[in-house]
Amino acid sequence: QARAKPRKKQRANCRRHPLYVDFSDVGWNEWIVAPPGYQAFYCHGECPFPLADHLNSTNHAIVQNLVNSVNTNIPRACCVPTQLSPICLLYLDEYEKVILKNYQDMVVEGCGCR
Amino acid sequence: RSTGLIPEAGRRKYGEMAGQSPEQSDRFLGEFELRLLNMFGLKRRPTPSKLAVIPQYMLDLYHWHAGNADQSLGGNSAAKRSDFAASRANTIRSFHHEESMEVLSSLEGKTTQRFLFNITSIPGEELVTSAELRIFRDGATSDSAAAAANSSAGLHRINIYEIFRPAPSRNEEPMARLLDTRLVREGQSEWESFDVSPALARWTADGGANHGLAVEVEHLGGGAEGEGQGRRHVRVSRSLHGDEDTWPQARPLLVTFGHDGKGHALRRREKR
Repeated sequence: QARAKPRKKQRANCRRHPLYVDFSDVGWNEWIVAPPGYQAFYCHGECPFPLADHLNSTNHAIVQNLVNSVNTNIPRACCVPTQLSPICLLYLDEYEKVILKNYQDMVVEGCGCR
Repeated sequence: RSTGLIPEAGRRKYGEMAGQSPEQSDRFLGEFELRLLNMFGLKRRPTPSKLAVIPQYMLDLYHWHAGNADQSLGGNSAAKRSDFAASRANTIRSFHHEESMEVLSSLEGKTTQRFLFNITSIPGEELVTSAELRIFRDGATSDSAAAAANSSAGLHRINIYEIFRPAPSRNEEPMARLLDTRLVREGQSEWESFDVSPALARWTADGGANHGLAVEVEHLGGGAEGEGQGRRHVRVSRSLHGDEDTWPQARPLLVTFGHDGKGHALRRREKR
């Protein structure tokens, strides 16, 4: 029996991955009161040709990948956040005043090929 | 540890990988650090002391807006009141008054306290949409709370004024306008919230001089005894004895609701 041909390792397609940002890891826990950290997520993966529907791509990304298929000097579309959401931070500023503020675009909600 | 917002390990790693001179990498990191500070609206990295006090109200607001609050907090009237103010704001700031600037007078059954809040840390681009002054009423200090509940002895009127011009001498009154007023009865520990938005609007957007707020507590009935009782009940000043633990969380608090024009307002986050 012939040995199974080693399959070419498939690189995962563009999708959202977990990323917990612990403020103590970056030394911000002294002045950020709450939360101690948050789930920020990140986008990673391939944007292969042809781009599938679920990869949430733009017309530009579809055309860029098409051009990449005939000319590798042009890179493929990139896997990036396409939807972000805010988080609330409670922190002490440089004057020791306590502030509660809504920060935009802190959490990745969705990824796509752009 | 780093004196800035970029961790020391990150600085080292960049220095090794960038292949730049130390001056160049310092400059790039400095520019990146400015972006980080700008993102948080800071001028430098905060280095709060161990004694920094986090008002419980701010923690409650955080939990309320982060959607962590349980049902009991969900019914909290203070949180509900602030929810409307916060619905137009993306930044809530809290300020304690400058205690060394307090002026206390106690005349004709009234106790008047002047409060100066240093609000210079509010950036110019932030529009303060509303503000509240929160004053604690301490039911635990009232010995005759039950008796007061059925008489006028336990009644106090709290008037909040904005001071336009401080009193030129001790015998004269300051020039002030009434911002909010409330009749309260002794008996329970509770925070009272007063609307001081017009004063904050004048001090911030209109650039008016900040001479502070005056809190006047009128002791209705009860004579000198009622006056003493009332002064302890409405916590406008530090007591002389045994108050070091409770005063930081019981002292008056100015809370401003503002929007810096970036992004959306604070809204309660619903659990999915």
